[in-house]
Amino acid sequence: MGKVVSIVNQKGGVGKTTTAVNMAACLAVKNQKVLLIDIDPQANAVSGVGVDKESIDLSIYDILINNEQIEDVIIDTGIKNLKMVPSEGALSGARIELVNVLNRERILKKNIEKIKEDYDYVVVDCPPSLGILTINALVASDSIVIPIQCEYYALEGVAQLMHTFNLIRDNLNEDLEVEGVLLTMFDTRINLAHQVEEDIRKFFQEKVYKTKIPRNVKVSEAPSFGLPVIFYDVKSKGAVSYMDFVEEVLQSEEKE
Amino acid sequence: MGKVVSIVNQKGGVGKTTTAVNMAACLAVKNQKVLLIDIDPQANAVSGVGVDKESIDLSIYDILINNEQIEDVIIDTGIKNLKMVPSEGALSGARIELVNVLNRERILKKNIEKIKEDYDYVVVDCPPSLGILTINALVASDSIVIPIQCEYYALEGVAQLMHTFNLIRDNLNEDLEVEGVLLTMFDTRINLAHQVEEDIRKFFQEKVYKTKIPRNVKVSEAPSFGLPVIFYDVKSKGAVSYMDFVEEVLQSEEKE
Ligand SMILES: Nc1ncnc2c1ncn2[C@@H]1O[C@H](COP(=O)(O)OP(=O)(O)OP(=O)(O)O)[C@@H](O)[C@H]1O
Ligand SMILES: Nc1ncnc2c1ncn2[C@@H]1O[C@H](COP(=O)(O)OP(=O)(O)OP(=O)(O)O)[C@@H](O)[C@H]1O
Ligand SMILES: [Mg+2]
Ligand SMILES: [Mg+2]
Repeated sequence: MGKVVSIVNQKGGVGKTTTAVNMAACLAVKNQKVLLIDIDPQANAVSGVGVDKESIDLSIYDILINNEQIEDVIIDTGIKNLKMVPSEGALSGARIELVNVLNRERILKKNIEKIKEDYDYVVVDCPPSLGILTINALVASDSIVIPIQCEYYALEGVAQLMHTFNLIRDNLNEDLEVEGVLLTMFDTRINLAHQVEEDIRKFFQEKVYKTKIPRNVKVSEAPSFGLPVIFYDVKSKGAVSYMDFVEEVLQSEEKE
Repeated sequence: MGKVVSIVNQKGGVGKTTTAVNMAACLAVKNQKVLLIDIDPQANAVSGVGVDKESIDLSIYDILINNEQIEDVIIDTGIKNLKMVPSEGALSGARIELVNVLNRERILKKNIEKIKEDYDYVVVDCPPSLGILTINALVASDSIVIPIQCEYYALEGVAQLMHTFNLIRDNLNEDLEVEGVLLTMFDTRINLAHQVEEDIRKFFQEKVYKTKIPRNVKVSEAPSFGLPVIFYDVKSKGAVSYMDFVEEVLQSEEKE
């Protein structure tokens, strides 16, 4: 019950938000009770599920800084089985505001523990950095999904990410695991993509999902309609591949 | 002399590093003396110009934290007219280390002022956040170039970026200007790209460069050879468009 999965990679633009939103939506469609937490000040996951940013009263900022209880911050998304803890721009100031707070890296964990049993999955969208917001997510998580774009710069960041992952596991959250590595925006026509894929499968071995998410225009259009891609165009290659990915996630769950 | 331009956008993966590296290289080819500063802990700009990360002794981290002088950190890149201040992974800790340092937002500015006259342009590659590293770059800059990917999520971040820009200009650097807005990874076949372009031109008016950088595989392959795209494939659409963009930058300089 209540598996907490963070979508993490400090490299920017690799598909963290797209993966968090579509993973949460596909799990919800497969009758899992899901809570999507947005801990990125950009608050892209909020619009990705069609929540109006102007209508937000409390957000993750209030949990981290103003001691609000998570139960009072959770909102509906209009999608069955999917609730959300929204983010807001003020969160970008939280990094400084939290510096002298005791146990600042455990605030999210303490809050999630109170509601974890109400959900099958808690999915956390992280910002493109390894600062206190991402650390809060890692400390609170059972496992992480690492979206990786098959490009040269994206490959460079993997070592830094695993360095931080090991630091958290050794000092703050000994049960943290890598749920899996997801190749995103994959373009089969590009040689570089195949070369990078080979390197990633060598590094992560069986942790790399068989499903690859193709570059697919429907995926990038869906957020402008406030919809996860399975509700925007269910037959699109993007929607089908995200459903396949979630199938793999659920199957690996049964094996444990 | 010595115009300092930061490449800024907190949205991840929009082409900041690609623009910083290729702008610096194209300016160098047009006989401008250029210093490229990498203030992103990912240090992608270092490999983008082919500098070996293992060979780096001192970096921007030593300037910000260990009071090293910038003259001792500047290295050659092997490209005529192009020198660099490299970054390193340790920089991601600088955000915390700098919190109680007096005037922490002006450290880069004080250092650049010492060497500014030796160069025609100083180009700064920023991380995907609006934290103390990007603030150091904004305080030290004469102007900023904003790369924007024509996608929905990228549009959302513009208001936050301009909010930070105004804060810096009003409180820390009154002469800061927007040099221009560059549309990157532009794919003419995608409707969304044209719609977003229209929104961006409405918001930024004449600040948007006429040149658009097309999505072009040579641009993403070049870093895996440690080369700016004009040295990797000078006839490619990517190389030609970055040269056109730099032509526009130089022409707007003459008008002033
Ligand atoms: N499979 C795909 N096909 C086409 N476009 C995609 C795909 N996945 C993501 N995108 C687009 O690529 C851009 C980057 O994706 P996204 O914003 O999800 O990345 P991110 O890692 O969350 O970025 P950030 O580092 O800023 O948080 C977005 O505009 C998104 O719509
Ligand atoms: N015009 C282009 N055509 C094709 N690929 C491109 C183009 N511009 C950038 N890319 C690729 O897109 C990815 C993102 O670009 P880049 O890393 O420069 O963005 P960034 O804004 O610096 O990212 P970050 O937010 O992580 O610093 C890189 O893999 C890069 O090679
Ligand atoms: Mg995101
Ligand atoms: Mg970059």
